[in-house]
Amino acid sequence: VPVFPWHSLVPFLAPTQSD
Amino acid sequence: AAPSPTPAPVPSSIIQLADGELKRVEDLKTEDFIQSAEISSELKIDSSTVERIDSGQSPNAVVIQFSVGELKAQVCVEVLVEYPFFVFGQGWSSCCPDRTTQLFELSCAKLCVGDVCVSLTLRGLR
Repeated sequence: VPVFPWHSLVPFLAPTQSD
Repeated sequence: AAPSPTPAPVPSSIIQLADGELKRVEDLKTEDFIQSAEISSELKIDSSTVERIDSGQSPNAVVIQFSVGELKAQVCVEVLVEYPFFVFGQGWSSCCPDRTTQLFELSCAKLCVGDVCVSLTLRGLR
């Protein structure tokens, strides 16, 4: 099973002001 | 801004938190994001409140309007109905939880107007 760093989830979270 | 639908997280993946702890995507808690962001030198936690949910261009898409951060910037994203967001205190939530569970084996709550979602921004971006 692949292990991903937690920040790889960033694109899957809600948008930010920079989006 | 209306980015095209993005792929959803792979649910069977293992996520390594900032403190090194390993967790499955479906087991992540709000605190995991908060604590990892506290340790992180690059990212800080922010919140995005769901303001509106409208149907999208295609039948299986929705347009979600968020009010982002302290400045309450209005940001719209178009995503597939099964796309999960992470709601503070609640966990993964999507517009069609049944579909999310079916497609990704990720148990989900129903995403509703007023839900406050976790977002992460780069520190020092503004």
